[in-house]
Order: sequence, then structure tokens, then C-alpha cells
Amino acid sequence: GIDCSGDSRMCCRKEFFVDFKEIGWEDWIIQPEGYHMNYCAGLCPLHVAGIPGLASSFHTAVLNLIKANNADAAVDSCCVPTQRRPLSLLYYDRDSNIVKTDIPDMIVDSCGCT
Amino acid sequence: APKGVWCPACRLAALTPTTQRDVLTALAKQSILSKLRLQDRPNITQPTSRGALLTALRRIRAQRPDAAGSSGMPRDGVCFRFCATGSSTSRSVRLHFRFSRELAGNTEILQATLYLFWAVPGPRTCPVTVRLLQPDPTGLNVTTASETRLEVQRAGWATLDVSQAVRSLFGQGSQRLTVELEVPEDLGSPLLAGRSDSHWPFVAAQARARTPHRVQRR
Repeated sequence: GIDCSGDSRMCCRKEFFVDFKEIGWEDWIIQPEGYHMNYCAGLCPLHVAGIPGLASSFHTAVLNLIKANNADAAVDSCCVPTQRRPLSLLYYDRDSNIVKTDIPDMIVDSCGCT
Repeated sequence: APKGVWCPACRLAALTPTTQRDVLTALAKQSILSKLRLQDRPNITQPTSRGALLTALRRIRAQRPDAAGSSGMPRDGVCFRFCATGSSTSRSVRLHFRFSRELAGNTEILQATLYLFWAVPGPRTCPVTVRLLQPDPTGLNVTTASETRLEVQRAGWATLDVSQAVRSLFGQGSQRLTVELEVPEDLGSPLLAGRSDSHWPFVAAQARARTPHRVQRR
């Protein structure tokens, strides 16, 4: 997958970090110090459809050209997460129990076009 | 996206950076609270000392190396409950462990372990009776759910499986486990002597959210 840089327009992953201290949650969330709430954004032109990230090989480039010439045969394509991982939390619950839990699929590692 | 089609990321991109930040931060808070099934962030009334917490995490890791969940696969939750000391005499002490409603309500207890730190006062073996008490149906008295006799030879951590007692407690709708430690004669409790913050007794419960039963309709 591709990480978004300044003026990326193609499908890529935008990084966004929520610092628990900044939002006043550091007293009840013991670990970690923040949450990487990355998300996917950007365009999925038809000739990139179905390839996670951008064209990166000769084979893919040829495939793209075929697609681009048969554009009417292709359908819409969206920029979505292609790899995600859990968010591990150690926190106090309402009764001051300490709970360690993993919330699945909370952190986006890479994005691609459907 | 084609003109006129709703595109969340496009709308976000149209906002000022400050507003974008606020929107995304609010989304992150809402996402974490909803996944933890919390209406709002909890207010902490009894924070635990970091020493006790670090010790508990080390004990759990020593006991179950895979507890770290480092494989990236979602692991079951682990809940720690540190004790509040109850009544005590020269020969016995009572420890109360109060679990949260979430844990008592809609989770399945896979394993619950009581961790006790013995500070044995003298050189010889010290026999200790460990009773797990639970409220009787009226809630006015306590009955002994189980009794175990331990021979404490040296100072250090000892563990006791309390899974059955905790399951039975939750089955009765109670959230509080009481543990009574008794020594035969006036030896001074092997638990309390010289206990520092990081030797506080605790229960570690490994729990899994109960999946809603799928009702087969014919």
C-alpha cells in the first residue's frame, strides 16, 4: 500500500494519531499512549481497479493498459483498507477493574482499490 | 468520486485542518467507546499503583507467555481485580474482590486465578487454609464455596485456580468474591507481613464476550 504524501490524489493511507493525553484519556487508558486511527482516501481510476496500492510491476502496467482500453467493461472502484490489525488496550473499566483486551481490525496498515 | 455522489473522505478533505482534526478525534473516541461497550469514558475512583500493575502483568506473562497477544490475532480479554482488605483477626484475614458488571454480565469466564504473595515470617513451613466464600441467597451471610489447605514453605507468589468459584458467583448474579486466609495459631498472617504495594493480592480472569446465541428457527 501507499502512504499519502502532501498532494497524493491516488488511493493511499492517511496517518492520523490520537494522543490520549491530548484528549484527557490518559487516566483511564493505561496503555498505549494513543491510537493510530489511519484511514484510506484518494481516487481509484478504473485502470487501477482491483490492485492494492499502485502499479508496481511490468505485468501490472500491461494489465492496467488493457483495462484502460476496455474502460467501459470495468465497474466503479473504491479506496479501502487491505490490511488491518487489532488495537491492544489496558484500561480501567467503570468499577476500576483493569482490563487488557484486543479490539480487532482497529488499525489500518494499508489501503488499496477494490 | 463522480460529481454529486456522496464521498466521506472528499467531504473531510474539504474541511479546514482544525475541523478535520476535531471530526477525526471525535470519531476515534466514539469508535473506541463503542467497541468497549462503554457509554462514556469511565471516571477512575481507585487507581491501582503502577508497581502492583506491573507486577500483575509480569506474573500473567510468566504464567501464560502467549497472553501478550503479540501474534496480532485478537485474544480474549484479561481482567485484573486487586483486593480490598476486609475484616481480620490475629489468625485470619478476609480479602474482597469486586468484579465489574460487564465481566459478571455478558462474558464467559475461561480461567480465573488468585495470586497471593507469601511473606513467611518464620523459617518453618506455615500451613494456610484458603476459603472461597460467597454470599448465601439472602445476601446476608456468606457460605464456604471451597476450602484449600496450602503449605507455605518460603516467601514468594502462589496461585490458586478460582475459576469455578467465580463462575458460580456470576451465575448467582453476584460480583464479589471473598477469600479468607487462616493460619493455625497466632503466627501473624503469612500474607500481610511486610507486603509492599507491588505484592498486593489480585485475581486475573480471562474472559470472552458471549456471542449472541443463534436461535435455529424451524
